[in-house]
Amino acid sequence: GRAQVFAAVVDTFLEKLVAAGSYQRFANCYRCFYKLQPEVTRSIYDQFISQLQTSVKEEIQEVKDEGNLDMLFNSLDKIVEEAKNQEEPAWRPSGVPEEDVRSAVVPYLLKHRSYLQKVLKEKEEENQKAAESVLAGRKRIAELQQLIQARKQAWQ
Amino acid sequence: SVNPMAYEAQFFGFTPQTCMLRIYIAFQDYLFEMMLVVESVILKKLDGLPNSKISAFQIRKSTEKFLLFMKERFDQLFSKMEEVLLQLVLSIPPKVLLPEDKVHEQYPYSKEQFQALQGEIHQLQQQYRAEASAGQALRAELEEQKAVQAELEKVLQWFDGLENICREHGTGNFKESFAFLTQNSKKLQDVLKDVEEKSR
Amino acid sequence: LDELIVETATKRKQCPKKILMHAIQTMKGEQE
Repeated sequence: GRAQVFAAVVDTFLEKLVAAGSYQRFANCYRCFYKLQPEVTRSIYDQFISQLQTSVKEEIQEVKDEGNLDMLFNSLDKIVEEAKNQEEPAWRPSGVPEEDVRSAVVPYLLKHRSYLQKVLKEKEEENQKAAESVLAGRKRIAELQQLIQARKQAWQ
Repeated sequence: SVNPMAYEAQFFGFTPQTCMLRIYIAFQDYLFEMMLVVESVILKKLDGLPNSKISAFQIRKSTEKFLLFMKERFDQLFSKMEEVLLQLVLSIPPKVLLPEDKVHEQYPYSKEQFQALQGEIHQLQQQYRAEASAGQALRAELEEQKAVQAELEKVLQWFDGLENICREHGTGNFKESFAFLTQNSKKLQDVLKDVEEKSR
Repeated sequence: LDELIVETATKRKQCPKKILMHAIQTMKGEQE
């Protein structure tokens, strides 16, 4: 995973840096002092190296804590793992926010559309029934009017 | 051309380059600080050896020589480390999509498609409003019909009432009874006339 | 430049959610 690679790379960097700054090199640069006090030179060198390693390791830990890197590395590993069957390059922000936000809204617009279709259908069915009873009502009224007309005629 | 690694910044919350820069500066500071500490320890040791004939200048020269070498190696190693980390750890492979952007994979809508969808929704809204007001009109007419039917039924009942009254007084079929009545009254008139003639 | 990149990336991560919230509120309001 990324966390392991990160740690391994930093360790390798540190090893190589320490290897580069070998005791020979150090003693060679401080030759005059080394001749005078070889043991002291050695212990100064050892402290120098161990302190350098400690500081570097502490810094790395601090960066990891601050950036929450371990959690991020693990979650990125998972995201990459999930995408392992992808062939095509994935979508990336286009740089035009209006465009990019559209897709975010689409699923809700689709839901909204199907909601509207549903209620419209219900309304149409409801109106269909109401229209039928209106027509029936009109017919009934016409019948009543005819009935009344007939009765009136009869009386007349 | 700078690769802003904006997509990585979207995931990590910082740009990878800044992260590496921060580490580089910190490491470099440590290296310099440690060198100064080494130099000051050596100078202190030399204070204790008055006849050592080694001058501070010489020690400074040595420090610079060692530091120069270390700095070169440091820069080489660091740029190697940076390259590897930016490539393998702090980067998002091109075919990977972040979870918050999944929606772009599922709904790759073009501007036209989006506008068409919005148009559809707008149209549905219009239709719904039309249906709703049609529904209101229908319900209003139904109410009105109820009242009208009630009125008309009242009139019919009135006629029924009329006929019931006739029936109660023995005239089942009004028309016949009316004809009968007319006949009767005609007969009565004749009889009256008759009686008047005889009486004269 | 770095701040701009981080700011832009942060907006790209957060704004769609905020906009979505408003869009959903609008639709819900309309449905009600």
